[in-house]
Amino acid sequence: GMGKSEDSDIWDDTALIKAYDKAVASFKNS
Amino acid sequence: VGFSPSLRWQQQQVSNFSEVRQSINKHRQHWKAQALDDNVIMPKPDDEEGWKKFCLGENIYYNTTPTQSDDPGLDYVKVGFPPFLSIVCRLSQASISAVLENLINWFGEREFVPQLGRWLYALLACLEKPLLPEAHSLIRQLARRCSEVRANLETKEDETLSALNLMICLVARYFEQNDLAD
Repeated sequence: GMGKSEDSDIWDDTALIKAYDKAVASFKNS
Repeated sequence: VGFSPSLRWQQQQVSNFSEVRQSINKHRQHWKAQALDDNVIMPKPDDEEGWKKFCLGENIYYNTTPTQSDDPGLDYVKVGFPPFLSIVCRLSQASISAVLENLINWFGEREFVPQLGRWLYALLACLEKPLLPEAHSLIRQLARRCSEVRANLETKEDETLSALNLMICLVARYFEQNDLAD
């Protein structure tokens, strides 16, 4: 929203940390 | 049984990881050019102890218990700097391998901690294929150590299980060390 593209949203400085946390959480939920 | 992940989960991780790597390549120049905050002082490439402290934090490195007055969210020197893109995009391939080696050596003698998982993931995401022979043996060492730690977990609810599974999965399936796959 607010004109911010999904890409720039995901690819902030913490993108790798978020990707890791998401991967780890997906196992707990699998 | 119950500890290792499904094939479907593993395939999804490989696919996501591949996308993450493509995005890093796309954004690398941007992040490399960003100025680091004043508090971020990156160790020299060959400073093994410096890198362990930088990534894991002094609390873990010195095995000290944080006191209650410490605000763990703020002091990166104590809790370790997270693998920000502005940090990892500055590292050369040689530095990526060197930091990976430092952390895998550390893990060889210690238990898994969350900071370690984040850094290993970030470094693997930046490691270019085809792998050099040294990197090959390094990541195999990582996957074997993860399997060993996993084999000693007492419960499936252990919060390190998913991180260990992710590391094994990426090494075995993304970096094609198929004999190590679950």
